Amino acid sequence: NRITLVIHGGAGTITRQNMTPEKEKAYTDALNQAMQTGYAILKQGGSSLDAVEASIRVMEDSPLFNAGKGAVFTHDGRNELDAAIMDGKTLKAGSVAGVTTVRNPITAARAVMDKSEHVLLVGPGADQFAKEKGLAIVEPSYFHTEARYQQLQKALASEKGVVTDQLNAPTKAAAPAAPGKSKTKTKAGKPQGYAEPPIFVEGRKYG
Amino acid sequence: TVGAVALDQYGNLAAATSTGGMTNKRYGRVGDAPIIGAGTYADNQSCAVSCTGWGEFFIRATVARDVAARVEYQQVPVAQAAQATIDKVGKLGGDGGLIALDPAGNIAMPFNSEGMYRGYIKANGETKVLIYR
Repeated sequence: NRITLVIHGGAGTITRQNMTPEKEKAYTDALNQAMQTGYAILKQGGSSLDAVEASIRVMEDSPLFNAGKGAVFTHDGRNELDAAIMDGKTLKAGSVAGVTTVRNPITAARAVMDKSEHVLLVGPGADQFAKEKGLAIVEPSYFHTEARYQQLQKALASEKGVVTDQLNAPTKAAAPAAPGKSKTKTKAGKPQGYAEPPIFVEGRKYG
Repeated sequence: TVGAVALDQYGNLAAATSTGGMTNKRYGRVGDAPIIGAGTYADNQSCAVSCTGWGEFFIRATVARDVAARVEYQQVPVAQAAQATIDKVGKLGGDGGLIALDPAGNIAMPFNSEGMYRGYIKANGETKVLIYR
């Protein structure tokens, strides 16, 4: 019997310097709870699909992680959630992207896999599908947490009103232009069309 | 972003990932988590993978499928495949991490960011929760 469960709660600027003992304990307890929940299913002969879905639901319900409750905010101050699940036995898969009213997006992904002929549903259609399949639907405000909202305010403030094309602006300092090749300079000494690099929060850039 | 990979007593693998995306995102931006083959993948013939990282790079490098393809075609251990893929993403300029599990119960949890919340439970009940590098 080789039943095994592995989980993650996100990667990023997680260092001892920016962690407190209380926070470390809170995260450790939440990860343990997620693991014990999934492992109990495996021990009772449950499927790996049920185990991963149950573990993820625990972390979606915890405000500590960027998933479900406690998700980060978009530029418009909304929570848009994504999730995916895949079965190694059949290669079936289901996922949702950009949902705003489904309490557990991973369960919506599972419903797409089990109860539709599709793989990926996005936006209001995915919310509608989840509602029709009887999943738990919540007000968008359910996902709000003050900590994440403050992260967004900080990001917006640091943009100083500069609207950046955040997908193409350099997030790492661009290599200095070779001498003689620098673009025409504006008064401020920045190359033409320079956009302030955006601030990627929640561990900077990580999903 | 949160994720899980599991192996049940029937030898079946599964992978799952869920995320709130990226703070301050615009224009309907979607990362790797919901994209099969990028942030989430499972195949009993190779391994199950769930990722967390800079979505744009994990999509372009098709990270989850890349790990599984290395195991399937190169017949390398899952830990070696996972590390090679994370190194490849790092060279592209992206960072983050992943968890992977093969049908024999072998685990990999590589990352190139400062830290990653991660943990595992094995068949004998051995449990581990890790946060820092």
